Amino acid sequence: KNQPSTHDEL
Amino acid sequence: MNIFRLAGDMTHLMSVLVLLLKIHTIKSCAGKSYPCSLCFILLESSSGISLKTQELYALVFATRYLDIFTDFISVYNTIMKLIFLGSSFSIVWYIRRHKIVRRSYDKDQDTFRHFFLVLPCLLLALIINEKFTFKEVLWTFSLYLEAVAILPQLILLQRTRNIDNLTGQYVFLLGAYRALYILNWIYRYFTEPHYVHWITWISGLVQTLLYADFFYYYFSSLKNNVKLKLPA
Repeated sequence: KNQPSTHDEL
Repeated sequence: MNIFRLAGDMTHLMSVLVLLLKIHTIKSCAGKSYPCSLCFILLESSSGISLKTQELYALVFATRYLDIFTDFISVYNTIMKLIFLGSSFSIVWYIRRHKIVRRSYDKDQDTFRHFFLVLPCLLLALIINEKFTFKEVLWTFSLYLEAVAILPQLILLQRTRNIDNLTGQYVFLLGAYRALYILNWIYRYFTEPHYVHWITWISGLVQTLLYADFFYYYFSSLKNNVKLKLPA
């Protein structure tokens, strides 16, 4: 899981 | 999900609702011989809503939410994305195509060129991004563009001077949403490991700073209990 975690924001 | 993030999303949602309410009011009052007082105000003057800003937001959401079909985060996330996509495109549709809503839009005042914002944001996203992939570059582009997308709206407000209540609330709610997101990032930075995102933070900070001037006049108009007016 290398996805930047701001991607869970809107 | 923390309280700042949730509050930020809710103010964002409310800003969209305020805009939809405004459009609904304009629509439903038209043609009546005795329009309601709110509608009378809205039809008398131009609506004060910048189509340019709304189109930029539609582009922001279209490029940011490309992951809606590929990555599942949560039901909440998907629903909110659909709401923001749907509302931004339908607002643009109403202002451009709806017979009556279109008439309340003052095209001559809303002269900002999209191009001047879109092109630099695209170039910047191609140069500065976390990962050079199609989706990630567009995601970064959407962050940069969102940061400056409010500019045509702020310029329009300054030009028209006469700001109706709903338009004022709309811009205030959008600004509040950004400010709450900054608190959310600070909270996440201290509670989550490896949570460092310079690109998101800096563009978010720039975006919030653009509202500083508006906030100043908004709060002083509240404090002195007078109608909101921006200086020329």
